[in-house]
Amino acid sequence: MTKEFKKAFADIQAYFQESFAALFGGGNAELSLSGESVLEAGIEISVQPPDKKRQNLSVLSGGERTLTVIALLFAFLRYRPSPFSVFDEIDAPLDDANIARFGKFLKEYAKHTQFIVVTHRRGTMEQADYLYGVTMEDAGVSRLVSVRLDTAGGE
Amino acid sequence: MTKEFKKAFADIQAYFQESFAALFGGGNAELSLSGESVLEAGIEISVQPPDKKRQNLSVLSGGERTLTVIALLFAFLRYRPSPFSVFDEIDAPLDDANIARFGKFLKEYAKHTQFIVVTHRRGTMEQADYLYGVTMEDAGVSRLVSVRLDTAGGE
Amino acid sequence: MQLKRLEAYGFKSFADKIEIEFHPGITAIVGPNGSGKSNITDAIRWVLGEQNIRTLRGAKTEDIIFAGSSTRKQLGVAEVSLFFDNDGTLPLDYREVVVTRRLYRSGESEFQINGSRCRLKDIHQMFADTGLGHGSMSIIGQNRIDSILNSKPEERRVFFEEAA
Amino acid sequence: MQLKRLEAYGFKSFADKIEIEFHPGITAIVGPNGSGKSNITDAIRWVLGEQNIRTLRGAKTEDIIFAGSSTRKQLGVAEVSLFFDNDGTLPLDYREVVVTRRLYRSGESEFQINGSRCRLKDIHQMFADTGLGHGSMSIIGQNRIDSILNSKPEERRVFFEEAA
Ligand SMILES: Nc1ncnc2c1ncn2[C@@H]1O[C@H](COP(=O)(O)OP(=O)(O)OP(=O)(O)O)[C@@H](O)[C@H]1O
Ligand SMILES: Nc1ncnc2c1ncn2[C@@H]1O[C@H](COP(=O)(O)OP(=O)(O)OP(=O)(O)O)[C@@H](O)[C@H]1O
Ligand SMILES: [Mg+2]
Ligand SMILES: [Mg+2]
Repeated sequence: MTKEFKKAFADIQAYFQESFAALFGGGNAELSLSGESVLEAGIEISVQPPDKKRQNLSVLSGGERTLTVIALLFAFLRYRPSPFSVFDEIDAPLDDANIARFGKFLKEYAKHTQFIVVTHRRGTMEQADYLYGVTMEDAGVSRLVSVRLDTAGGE
Repeated sequence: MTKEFKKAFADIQAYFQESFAALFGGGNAELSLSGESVLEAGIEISVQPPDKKRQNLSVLSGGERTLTVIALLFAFLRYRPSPFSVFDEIDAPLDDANIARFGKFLKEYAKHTQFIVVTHRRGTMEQADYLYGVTMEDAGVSRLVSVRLDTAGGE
Repeated sequence: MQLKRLEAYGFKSFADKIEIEFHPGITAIVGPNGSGKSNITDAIRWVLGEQNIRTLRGAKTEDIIFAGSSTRKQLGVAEVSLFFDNDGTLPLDYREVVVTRRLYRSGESEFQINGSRCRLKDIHQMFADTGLGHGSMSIIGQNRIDSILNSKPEERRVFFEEAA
Repeated sequence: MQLKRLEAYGFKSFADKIEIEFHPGITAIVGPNGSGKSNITDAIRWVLGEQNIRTLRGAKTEDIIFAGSSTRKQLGVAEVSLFFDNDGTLPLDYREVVVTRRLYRSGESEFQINGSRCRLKDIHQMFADTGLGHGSMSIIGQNRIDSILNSKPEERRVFFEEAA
């Protein structure tokens, strides 16, 4: 268990640094084990956006925190692609440039994982292969409708 | 104290119902006092979007929860306009139609209150009278730039 | 292994049965605030064995059954099925694997794999090595970034054990 | 009473002094992720007397002073000023009222109203009846909807007392 865990940890750590640098255009991202024994150790996350000092996670901006989690998610998917992944408006805090970067990552990783993303942002919709609309025209009852990108709205 | 508090509470309650109905296009919003004495009572919030059953706040969607808080904010501002108000990406979970409704409310209440809104959404930017851009081109140092709407980006 | 389809009936706002076909690549789900998008995410989480009603944004178990609306009466059962195209990842000899979960207003609940009843444990075991297990990060709910980053270091360990 | 201007220097990412003119109506602040928009909101909250460093997203008091970057050294002081056009709302005989807060890396902090030193209590008192007081909802930080709705009924009372 310990050997496997260590190997997994080392690989995910390396992929986390790579995804982070790709999403932020540079910078550092590190995972480290806290506590004595490997069997009970916790996982510490420490990141440094490009040109900035290494700081506490709480000092990061809303968008930077979201990108950090996205980098970690893609690190896990790279280590071990799961059959499908569901993201519910994970892109809400992102600016346009980061929406585009997130979309590029989705496209790249979609070769091994099916993605189901709930979104209000047009940049993300444009990356989708399939688009489903949900409406509630009938009081309190959800219905599925087919949607074309030009009528989907979203910004 | 008790008399004033009761008067304030009753007015804010009425304004909350009005703002809620305007933002949701109908439905009910109520504030009630919990506990024995008025002096220590807590404030319960109970809302019912149009056509839906009255349910626990946790069952509301992300956007519905945001609109409920926005309705409460405008109820306070109507009761007692504060000189200025700051909203930091309060519009992030909203769909396009609700961005437009939020913008209309800002415009209406801006007659008595200065609003400072941080946003990534174009619909909100379009309602602004003044637009400031913040950048960090110089490593780790924020700078203010003047921005015109057509170059501000945002969706 | 591929996710082919979701069917939901009586689950939250799905008073009428909904069916979603899934394909390889990226599927975006869009729609107005409050229309039922996150309810789809909750349906997927629930049929995969989620037991914590708070994670499903409810207060009591029956909150996931359609509670009625201004024109519709409440329903007595919630049912969600996921259809998989099994390439051998799932430890079953079937090409098509259908996982179903049902909850009655009486509180009785049942799981099925390809139509035959099974226990929650069987569902957890079936998905254990697929990356979809309970501790995985494959389903990220709305507005959950803060809870992931604010979690304690020991709590994060489960993500890694799941992956290892 | 109108907010006319904000000046910040050495506060968080404002290593160079920034000045923002405010006018009646709606002012939108836009820019890329991590550029410093929420730091402006924090600066306004801080100069109005915010004492809880966690609300300002820091761990220790000096986290609000510019900590340095790859090309700049850390600074020794953070200073924020708000300029008001006073129509009588503020209990002072001045037309222009400038509120300033300064924090040195040594931990020493000072408040000023129109250039003369005062205490935090004076700032709280000055804004008490304006709707900008400590319990007011006039500053809504990023991603705070959940904490407002999940607050306990007793905690919400402070919003009403502030308004009454
Ligand atoms: N048991 C239930 N019975 C009926 N309706 C329900 C039930 N549970 C939830 N709902 C309805 O579902 C709605 C919320 O749906 P959901 O959270 O999926 O919206 P959404 O499309 O994700 O919106 P947003 O874009 O704002 O996040 C609520 O308005 C609620 O009334
Ligand atoms: N004391 C400090 N010294 C230097 N930089 C700091 C300090 N405190 C915060 N920062 C920097 O400020 C940045 C965050 O800024 P802020 O939260 O204002 O971004 P934002 O424009 O609101 O972005 P978003 O759109 O993602 O919310 C962090 O990247 C952090 O490095
Ligand atoms: Mg949702
Ligand atoms: Mg921000």
